[in-house]
Amino acid sequence: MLEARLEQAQILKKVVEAIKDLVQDCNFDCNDAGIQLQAMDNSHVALVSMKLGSEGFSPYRCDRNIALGINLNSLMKVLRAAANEDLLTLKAEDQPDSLNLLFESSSQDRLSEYDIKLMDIDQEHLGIPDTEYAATITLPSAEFQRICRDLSALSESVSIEANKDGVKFACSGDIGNGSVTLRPHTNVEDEDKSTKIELTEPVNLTFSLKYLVNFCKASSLSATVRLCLSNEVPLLVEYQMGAGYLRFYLAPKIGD
Amino acid sequence: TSNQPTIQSFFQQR
Repeated sequence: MLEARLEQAQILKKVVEAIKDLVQDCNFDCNDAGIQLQAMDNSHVALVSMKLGSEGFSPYRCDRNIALGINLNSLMKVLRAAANEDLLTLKAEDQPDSLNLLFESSSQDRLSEYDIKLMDIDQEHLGIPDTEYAATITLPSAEFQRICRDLSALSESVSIEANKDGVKFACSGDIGNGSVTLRPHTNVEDEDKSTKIELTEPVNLTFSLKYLVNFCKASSLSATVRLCLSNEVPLLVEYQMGAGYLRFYLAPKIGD
Repeated sequence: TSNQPTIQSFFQQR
């Protein structure tokens, strides 16, 4: 059986909130290492990969591999009933029909319990190769969100060009064009506000802004976001969580 | 206009 308690319900709330517009139904794969999820969006252009390691739960118990097939809209309906600071316990049998969620508020002596029905989901799993990316950019997640939002007002696509001088996000649309360039920058007072660029070779790729704007819904999970790029491979957008990560992969647009 | 390939054309099915 699975029994996993999170210190703060908001971690799972934020994960589901961030991905529910991209993915409707998916399996939460539970084993002794933790809870993982991999799912493509409907158009098969983007891939979500999430891991919450067992060390992020206390206690964590999962005797055998369990796939929890969940409709994310249903899960979100239940998670909205949890306060951010509530303790959240997930429980399921070895061959479950439902997932039990328990929310505990220590300050209010309040206990809420929900069961949501599970579904059989036949999901395709993709092998993600280990990649040495040509460019890795770490920047404040709010900055990345702002850039994607601002440029999406002008265009459907953005080019991301990284070289030793900085990273340039550029777009052009019917009303005109725009760009934002970030140079490497260290904020000594707040490391999370720094922009770091690690580069082995220059890259220039084009992506659909619609997906990037969607990924940025994860911004509340982490103060920083990591963008990993190599020419002609999918972009990796990574948000670190305490004991895991939320990663989005996006296939680049090709040609003119 | 540019083409939007799927993610499956980069990552193989396992």
